[in-house]
Amino acid sequence: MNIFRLAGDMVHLLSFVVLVLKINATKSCRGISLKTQELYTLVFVCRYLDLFSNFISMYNTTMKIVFLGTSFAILYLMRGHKVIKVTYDREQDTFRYLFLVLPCALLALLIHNAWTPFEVVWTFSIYLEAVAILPQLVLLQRTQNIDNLTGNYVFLLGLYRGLYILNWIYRYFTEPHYIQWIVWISGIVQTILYLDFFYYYIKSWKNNVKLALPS
Amino acid sequence: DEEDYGKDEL
Repeated sequence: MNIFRLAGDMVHLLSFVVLVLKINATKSCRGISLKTQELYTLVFVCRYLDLFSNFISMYNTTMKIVFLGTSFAILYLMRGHKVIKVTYDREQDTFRYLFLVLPCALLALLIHNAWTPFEVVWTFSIYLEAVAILPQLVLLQRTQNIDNLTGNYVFLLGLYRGLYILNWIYRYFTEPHYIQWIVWISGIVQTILYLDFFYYYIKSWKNNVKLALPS
Repeated sequence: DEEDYGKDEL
C-alpha cells in the first residue's frame, strides 16, 4: 500500500470522525444531507458484499467494518435520535434519489468488467459513490451559515478521492497490468464535482471568513 | 486480472 492510498483512507476515516463529532457536539445535523448519507450507506453495502468471502488483509476488513458501522450509526443519529432528528433540514434536502440511483444502476448493467451479480453490484457502487455527494452540495448551497465542521467534512470527503487518484497514478507506474478504467473515470468525475466547493472553501480559509456558497 | 485488482481498495 502506497502513501497516497493510506493518506486517502485516513482522510476518508477522518471525514466520518468530523461528521460524528459535529452531530454529537452540537446535537444537531443541520446542514447535513440525509440523502447523501443514505446513498453512501448503500454504496458501502453494495461494495463490501465480499466482506466475509474475500479476505484481503486485516486492514481492509477492519476499515470496511468501520465504514459500514459508522454509516449506519450516522443514519441512526439522523433518523432515530430523539433530539438530533428534529434538526434535520427535511424541507431543504429535496434531491431525488432516483435521479442518481437509476442512471447508476443502468450504467452498471451496461458497463462492467464481468457479467456476474457481484461485479455488477460492485460497479454500481463505484458509479453511485461518484455522484452521492450531489444532494449534500445542493443542501450546502441552500444553507446559510455553514458551520466549520460541516465545511471540513465535505472538504475531507473530496480530498479523499483526490488522494486516491494519486494512488492510481502511482500504482499504474509501479504495478504491471494495473488498469482500472471504470474506477478511474468515476473517481475523476467524483473529484471534479468538488472543484467548485474547493474553490470557495480555500478562499474562505485564506480570507479567514465563514464559508458561504453562492446560490 | 482486472476484476481482482481494485477490490483491494476501499
